[in-house]
Amino acid sequence: AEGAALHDEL
Amino acid sequence: MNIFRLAGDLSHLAAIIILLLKIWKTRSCAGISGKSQILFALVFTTRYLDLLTSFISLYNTFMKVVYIGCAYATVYLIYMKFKATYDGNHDTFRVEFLVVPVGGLAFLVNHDFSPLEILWTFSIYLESVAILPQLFLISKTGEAETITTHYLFCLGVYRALYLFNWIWRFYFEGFFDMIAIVAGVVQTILYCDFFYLYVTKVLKGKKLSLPA
Repeated sequence: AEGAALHDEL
Repeated sequence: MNIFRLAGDLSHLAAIIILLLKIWKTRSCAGISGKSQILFALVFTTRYLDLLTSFISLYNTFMKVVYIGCAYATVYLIYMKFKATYDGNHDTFRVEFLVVPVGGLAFLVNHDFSPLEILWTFSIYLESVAILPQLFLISKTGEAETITTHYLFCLGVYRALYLFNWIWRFYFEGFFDMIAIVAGVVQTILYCDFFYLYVTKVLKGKKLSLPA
């Protein structure tokens, strides 16, 4: 999965 | 969450705390670039706006709040409480040369053309170059206190560990975020020269000083 709708990293 | 990600976050946290403690204990921010610290405060502010819109985990929320709080505390110590010790004469990097191009790039290359997403992208790009005023200050004065080099080492190791985290996530989760990866590679490369000096000098008990 490319990109990130939800950024779960800091 | 994998071991590289956790170690990276803890290394980042260690860097932030080392810097705060150094300033607090020595009652001085000599040798520290206030400009880099303002940029980091801006990075955290624009990236963690999602604290208001989405919940990921208690760990995630806790770390974000700590990072933001520490970033502003550091800026406060440098520009207010210990202002008299601030090395303004050497901290002369022109931050507009970073913020303006990075802002433009965030508008052009992002995952989604929405305000929160553009600000997140801006923060990723800005973080990759936010240390430049600090490295510039050290190159101008030609030296750095050992504790400052520990701070920089932890900060560099953090993004290097994230690179391993992204390799891990690509293989085991099929996840990749090209914007974060490219910016993370750039960020890590900027520390390479410093890593070399840290290993060859600081770890051998010498002070980090650059040839004139």
